[in-house]
Parts: sequence; structure tokens; C-alpha cells
Amino acid sequence: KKVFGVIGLGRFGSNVAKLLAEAGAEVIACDINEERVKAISDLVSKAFILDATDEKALRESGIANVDVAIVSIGENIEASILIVVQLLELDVKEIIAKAATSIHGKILEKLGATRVIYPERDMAIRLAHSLLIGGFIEEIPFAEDYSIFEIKVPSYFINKSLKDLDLRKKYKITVLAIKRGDNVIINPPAEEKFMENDVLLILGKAERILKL
Amino acid sequence: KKVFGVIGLGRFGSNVAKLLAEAGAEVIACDINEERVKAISDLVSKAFILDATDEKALRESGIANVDVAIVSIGENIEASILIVVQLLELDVKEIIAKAATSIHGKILEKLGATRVIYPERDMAIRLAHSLLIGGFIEEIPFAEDYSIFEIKVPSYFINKSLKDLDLRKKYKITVLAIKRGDNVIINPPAEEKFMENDVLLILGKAERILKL
Ligand SMILES: Nc1ncnc2c1ncn2[C@@H]1O[C@H](COP(=O)(O)OP(=O)(O)OP(=O)(O)O)[C@@H](O)[C@H]1O
Ligand SMILES: Nc1ncnc2c1ncn2[C@@H]1O[C@H](COP(=O)(O)OP(=O)(O)OP(=O)(O)O)[C@@H](O)[C@H]1O
Repeated sequence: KKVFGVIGLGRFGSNVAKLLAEAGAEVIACDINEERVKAISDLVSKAFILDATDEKALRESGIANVDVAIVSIGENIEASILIVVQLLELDVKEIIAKAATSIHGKILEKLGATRVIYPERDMAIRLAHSLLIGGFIEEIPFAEDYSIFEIKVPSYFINKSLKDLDLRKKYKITVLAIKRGDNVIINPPAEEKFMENDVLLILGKAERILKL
Repeated sequence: KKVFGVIGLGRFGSNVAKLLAEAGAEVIACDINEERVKAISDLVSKAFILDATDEKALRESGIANVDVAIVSIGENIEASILIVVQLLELDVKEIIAKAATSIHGKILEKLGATRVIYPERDMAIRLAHSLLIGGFIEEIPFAEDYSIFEIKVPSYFINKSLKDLDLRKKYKITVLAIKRGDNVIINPPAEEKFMENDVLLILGKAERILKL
């Protein structure tokens, strides 16, 4: 059973710690701010008030004896980097770090963070797309530049087939599935005509989807 | 063509403003902090240094003559609420507000914000799920019971083909695409063998995916 360490109990860190603890996982949390540690101490297995840049305090708290460490310090980029480096020296196998800017994130990746997260930027991308793409419902990034989009069928697709619209050549997008009422048509054939109220699952680049 | 107003240029607000502007939309941005306004002024149509709680300044800047306003002020909950109320009085039709806590968000909804966003909390939920379900990366609900899942290839799939695994009959799931390095294989053929480090895009019911 995995042990999780959360360093930094801001909005992101405290939510991660609570969710993991609610799901029954063992969570050790710490923050330099006493109030934030107190707010969470009943919910997690162990909670410490400590400055995680203090390598001795970090080691003595045992917060480095975790399988996965989540470092969630955005404002103080220097502290975030120092803490990740110390966790690597203490042999923590999986380190997930929140980054404030892409430069911050690149540094953390180069130093060896397993995964870097950009909560505000990723939500900004989804919001911008939902505001710009008519009928936008959801988006998940899949590969460099590619995302899976769930969108309402564009009005000018209705009664035309995938073949008529020549989607793959013209827009370089692929319709993976169509939700029609209670049915899901997976890998729709080229002759399949779109109907009103269809919901489409599309793989493609955001700039292409914006042009639909 | 819609006009967007972004009030508050922190990590979330500045990213939303830039993305909308890059996509060709008309964006008016403002912040009380001069540096942040300067950092973005070349990228947007208009940028103002102003205290958005000052109703007169807000009105005179014209930032309330937008179709959609995005209020992205997290730390100062009072300011965020006051600004949303002023935008409602100035008749802005669509107001999207970032909330720091669920109470903050409930207040904004009750007052009439069109949509409330919780970037840190939502990303924390996604991270917690991906940490708790081995290999889980992403999920979007698609139809009643069905979701699209992005997962790391289960170890026992490796070197077997879709046909060998009989995924559709045995697990009732469909592999929509495989991400392998920089390549994306869409609608993989039945003979396609899975390889280490593949990331799979799967359509199926959550209970089935969890059994993988
Ligand atoms: N050296 C440190 N050791 C331990 N905790 C720290 C240290 N420096 C900052 N913190 C804590 O990390 C938490 C998050 O920090 P900060 O507010 O800088 O990040 P943020 O990314 O803006 O947070 P949020 O998740 O709220 O967006 C704060 O509670 C802060 O007290
Ligand atoms: N009254 C105000 N008028 C205009 N801008 C303001 C006002 N109050 C705060 N801001 C600006 O809003 C921006 C975001 O504020 P803050 O840092 O409180 O929010 P946040 O939610 O923590 O941001 P982030 O998006 O970085 O997570 C800051 O650039 C700040 O200068």
C-alpha cells in the first residue's frame, strides 16, 4: 500500500492530501504555516510544521520515506526546486511537483521530477477552448499537440457523412465515436451521416478543432 | 465576434487572456499590478492598470462592454465578489469566475456568476485519481456509464495483440488509439501488439477498466 507525502498545503496541496486521505491512503503532510497544518492534521496520518528546505528537518520528519511525494509550492520557485532536489537525494522514487511557470516546470523536469503539473495553465487551456469552440464539452490532452475533444455536432455537419465532409484530409481530425441518444457508434464508417444532437468524440489538434 | 474581458492577471487569468488572444479573439485585460498589465499588453487588444473594485474605473475602462468577463482573483475573496456584483450591475451577460474555496464559489454562484471554476481543486481531483488507480492518467465521461480513459498499458498486455487479449469480448472495452513515443496509432488493427510505455485511449465502463 503506497504512502504519500504532501509538501505545501496551499489550495492544490491541501486538496490532494485530503482526497488521498479520504480514499483511505496513508498521507504525511507538511507546511511551514502552522494554521494550514492544523487545518489538515485530523484528516491525514501525520502532519508536520516544518520548512521543507531544511534538509535535516525534512529527513527527521520521515516525510521522505514515502513512495510518492507531491511538492506543491508555487510562489517560492527557489524553495520548490530545492525541496525536489533534496527529495531526490533522499531517494524518493516518485516526485510530482506543481510548477508556477513553464520555466519552473522545465527546471523541475530536468532535475528529475517524475511529473510536473500546471493546474492554472491547464484549466486556462480548457476554459479558453470551451469559450472559443462552439459546442465544446470536454478536452483531455493525449499527446504533444493532440487532444481528445468531446463536442456537440457542428450544425453544418448535420445530414452529411464523414466521407462528404472529408474530415481527415480537410481538417486532419478523426471522429473516434458518435454518441446518439443512448447509443455509442465506435469508429463510425465513412458513410455514417451526422444527425442533430449527436455528440462527437474527436482526436485532433486544438487549432484544427477551433476551425470547425 | 465575441469580446472577452479578463480581470486579474495571475497564473490563471494571464493564461486565459493569452490563449484567447492567440486564437484571434478580442481581449481586454486589466489588473491592479502594473508589471502584470505590461507583461500582457502587447498580446491583447487593450490592457488597463486599474482596481476593478472601483466601479467608476471599471465602467470608464470599457472592460464591462464585453460579452464574456473572466474574473480571476483568488486571494482577495472580497474583491472577487465585489467585482462580480459590479459586472452584473453593468449588465455583462456571461461572467466566469475563479474561486479559491467552495464557499467562495457558492457565493459567486448565488450572486449570479454564469460559471465558477476551481483550477487547483479540479487538478487535485485528477491527480488524486491518477495516483490511486494504477496507470490511470485521465478520464472523460462520454455516455451513460461509458467513459473515455487514458491509461498506461497494463503490464500483462505487453507483447500481446488486441486479438490475443480479446479485449472487446472479454473486457467489453475498445482501444480507440495508442500513443507510442511521438506516434499516435488510431483504430489499431487486431494484430497490433502492445509495447512497454504505450499509453492507451480506451472506451468502456469504469468498472471494466478498473479490472484491467
Ligand atoms: N519552505 C517551505 N516549506 C514548507 N512549506 C512551504 C514552504 N514554502 C512555502 N510553503 C507552503 O506551501 C504552500 C503553497 O505555497 P504557495 O502559496 O506559494 O503556492 P501556490 O502554488 O500559490 O498554492 P496554491 O496551491 O494555493 O495555488 C503554502 O501553504 C506555504 O506555506
Ligand atoms: N481589485 C483588483 N483589481 C484588479 N486586479 C486585482 C485586484 N485584486 C487583485 N488583482 C489581481 O488579480 C491577480 C490574481 O490575484 P491572486 O494572486 O489573488 O489570485 P490567484 O487566484 O492566487 O492567482 P493565480 O491565477 O496565479 O492562481 C493578481 O495579479 C492581482 O494583482
